[in-house]
Amino acid sequence: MLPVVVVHGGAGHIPKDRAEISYVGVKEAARAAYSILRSGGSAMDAVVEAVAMLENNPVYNAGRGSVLNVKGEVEMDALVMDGRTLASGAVSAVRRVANPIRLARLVMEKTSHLCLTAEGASQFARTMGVPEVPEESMITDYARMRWKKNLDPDTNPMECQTGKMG
Amino acid sequence: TVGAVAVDLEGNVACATSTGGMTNKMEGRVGDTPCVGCGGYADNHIGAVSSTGHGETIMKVTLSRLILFHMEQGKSPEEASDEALAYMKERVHGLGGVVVVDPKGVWSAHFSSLQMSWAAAQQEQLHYGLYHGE
Repeated sequence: MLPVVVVHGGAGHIPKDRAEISYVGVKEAARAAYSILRSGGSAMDAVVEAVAMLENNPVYNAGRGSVLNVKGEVEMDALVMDGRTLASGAVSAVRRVANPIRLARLVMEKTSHLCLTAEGASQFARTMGVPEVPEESMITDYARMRWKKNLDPDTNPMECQTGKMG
Repeated sequence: TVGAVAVDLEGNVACATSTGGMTNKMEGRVGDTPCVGCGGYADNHIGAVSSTGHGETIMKVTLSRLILFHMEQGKSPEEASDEALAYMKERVHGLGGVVVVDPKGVWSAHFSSLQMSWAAAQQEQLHYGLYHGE
């Protein structure tokens, strides 16, 4: 058996001046997750750690650094799935949680449900003792700049979205 | 969007995917990421996938499960990714990318978009890329 971890940081447009930092984050996440596997940790532990690291990295569109919705707010989605049992857990449109991926894992492990959304997901996070973080702490200058640019009435909405995928 | 797939020493596979969604999305819009079979899928019998890209088109073709379907038919992670991404592009004009593993540790990082940052660690070696061909 050859343990392996593969991570991605998204397929959206990456400007040239952000290419280098985009490499660095995925490499760090892969290294950290691989060390978990090498020491006998589970595939689930490894993927959650890798994704949590990328959520904490403001370079990527997840967790801190998430793109903003039309109202300038952060709404995040996450999913985990365990290949042993086909168990899975997800959250959608969740706010003010630093690591939605850890919350998704809690949905899988602590409930009989598969997905919790919006305020229900936030309530569940509070029940699980997951700390709430200020929304401002998750919004980067880069995300705010892109949001404002896309609000410009002269902006072609098709051009805005082309190549800027989730 | 960010994501990961892994195989551990016991041959178990798992996937994880997380996203802030699309820039200036409607309030309440949910894409492929939290949907089983779309933003990811993991089954010890076949492999694991985490996807990224145009959420609505990924959902239309259930991209992650489609890749595992091709692997069930005997295709490698690379062939299955290529075939499913090509189908998504041709059928619903969607672009995206995926990371894939099978239970033996064969892996793939493929995308039909212009770029996707990715990294893979196996046998003490680190592989990574951003553009096609890397």
